[in-house]
Amino acid sequence: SLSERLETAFGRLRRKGKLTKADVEEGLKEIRLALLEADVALPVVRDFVERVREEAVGEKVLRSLTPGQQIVKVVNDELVRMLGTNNRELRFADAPPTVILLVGLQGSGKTTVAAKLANQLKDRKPLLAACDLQRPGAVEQLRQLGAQIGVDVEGGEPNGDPIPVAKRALNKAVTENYGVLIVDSAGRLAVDEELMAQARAIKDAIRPTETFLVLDSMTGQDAVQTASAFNEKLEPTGAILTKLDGDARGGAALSLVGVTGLPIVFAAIGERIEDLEAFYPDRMASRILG
Amino acid sequence: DVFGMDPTPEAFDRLEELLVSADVGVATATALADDLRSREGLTQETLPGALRDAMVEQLSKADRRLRLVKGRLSIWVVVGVNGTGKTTTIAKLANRAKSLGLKVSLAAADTFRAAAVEQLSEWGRRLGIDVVHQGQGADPGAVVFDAIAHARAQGYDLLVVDTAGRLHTKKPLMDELQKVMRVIARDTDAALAEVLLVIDATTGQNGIAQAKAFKEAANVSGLVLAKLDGTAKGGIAFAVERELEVPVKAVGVGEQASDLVPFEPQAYVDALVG
Ligand SMILES: Nc1nc2c(ncn2[C@@H]2O[C@H](COP(=O)(O)OP(=O)(O)OP(=O)(O)O)[C@@H](O)[C@H]2O)c(=O)[nH]1
Ligand SMILES: Nc1nc2c(ncn2[C@@H]2O[C@H](COP(=O)(O)OP(=O)(O)OP(=O)(O)O)[C@@H](O)[C@H]2O)c(=O)[nH]1
Ligand SMILES: [Mg+2]
Ligand SMILES: [Mg+2]
Repeated sequence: SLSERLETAFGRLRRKGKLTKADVEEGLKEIRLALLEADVALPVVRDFVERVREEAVGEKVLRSLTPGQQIVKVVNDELVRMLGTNNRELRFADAPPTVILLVGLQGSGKTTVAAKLANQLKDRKPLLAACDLQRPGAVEQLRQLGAQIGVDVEGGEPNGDPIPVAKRALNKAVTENYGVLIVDSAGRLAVDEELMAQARAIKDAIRPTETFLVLDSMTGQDAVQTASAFNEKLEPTGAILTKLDGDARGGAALSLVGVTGLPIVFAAIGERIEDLEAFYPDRMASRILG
Repeated sequence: DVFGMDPTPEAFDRLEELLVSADVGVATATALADDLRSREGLTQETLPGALRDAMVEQLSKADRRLRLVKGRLSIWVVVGVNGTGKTTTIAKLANRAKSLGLKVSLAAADTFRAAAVEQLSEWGRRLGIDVVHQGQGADPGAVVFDAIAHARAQGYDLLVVDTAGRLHTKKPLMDELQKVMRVIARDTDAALAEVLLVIDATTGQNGIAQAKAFKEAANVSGLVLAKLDGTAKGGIAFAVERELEVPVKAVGVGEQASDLVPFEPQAYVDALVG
């Protein structure tokens, strides 16, 4: 763990007496290493180390009997602060239906999240819109999940245009008094101009209250490219981190927040319908620190 | 220029950072950079090329052919964590095999996830390939058993088995996978020719943990690196190959059945080191 590594590094240094600022640079190297190994993207790591540098080389650390532990506290506090940026709960529209659009890379967990959200919001009469008309069996997947939880699903024909499906679902939600409309979309690459334009068109057609970027927690350095491209082109209002029931350190969470400042609103923690919870910055911080 | 400058310490550091940014991992990046640091005769100019050559060299020893056993039913099992691209990769592999004149069928042994069987069946329809299935909730081992019998009865060359995505940290799911592997092993006539682990090119260092666990549980014989058509460099594949000696045997570069290419070390390294 980082604190063990810092103790080893400082143990060596302390034998020569009081720690100096130069000694603490060793500590900063360990922080950098720990964050990179946790998959935090390099530019975000650089930024982060600069941010904690001042406090890390401050008197409180230098005079401490356990400078390693002190530095870990500085790092942990800053991680919690960053990961908790704009931290908030799901927003609802002033007048129903609240529209939620899910976007993200292929396989990140959008369709499953759609069903999980619908389940959580069951008492608000949710409607699911299956707007992934690309992937074989995608509409069927959402239909089956909807059937499992007793939520209606508005779907489209394979290979069709998802925009009319989205509009039809919104119209149905309005005229039939659904409280929430959750729109699943096809996985897409941030660099696929055509598909990003399509996502933009879906968004413009349904004017969502929330647009969530669904991101796989095992994503590595590419989290920066993906997050900033989705942020720029689709202006999401928040993010959902998935597959946190695995053992990925999840540095992608910090990368995402570091480059977009988006709040992480939910954490998906398993394959079952109930496996969706609020995002806890402090838990994520300890996980990243390892 | 005969009198090249020695590479600066910063030049080595920059290469190391480039590798880390490509998900090669700190340990591997440092090892590669240190190898170069200890070398004589490199210049600022020749340094990047030397790194590329060293990486290609490390990738050159692997046998990347997808194995088929003559005269027997060859079986390829496709495994990996959730959402990496297994089912789509199977469609691509089957498409390739069929176009090479092989008689191939598929086993829909993901009996857990919603519409997993439907997804593979749709691919089978599109490609004109049989998909043996028993529906959601069936025992995956039973599906595989049936699929082997069917393939044998039809005199097929190759059976590709789709399995459910599973996190390697979930022991019951890894046990289930081992159970499916035992069903195949018990068939002394068919030949388990490949166990392919599909890794998402966007995966960070967790890819190593995935590969270790699947190798231990199911004796993975090769990797498929999927989604390399995105912005991720897929450096994790280099790290996995280096650490576990499991070779990348194919690369997924899109969502269509034709989007599968062989792993080309030079192209991969050139794109990675940019
Ligand atoms: N263990 C685990 N698996 C998850 C989680 N979220 C989703 N999955 C699984 O990840 C896989 C992909 O999920 P999907 O919901 O199909 O992902 P998607 O983003 O809709 O995929 P595309 O539509 O192809 O882009 C499935 O096997 C899901 O069951 C999670 O939090 N934990
Ligand atoms: N861009 C791109 N997308 C891919 C590639 N391979 C698969 N996909 C997409 O990734 C998503 C997930 O693919 P699947 O084949 O369902 O993945 P899986 O591993 O079978 O998922 P589970 O069975 O749920 O664990 C789908 O949207 C695929 O179209 C690839 O090489 N490139
Ligand atoms: Mg989906
Ligand atoms: Mg699958």
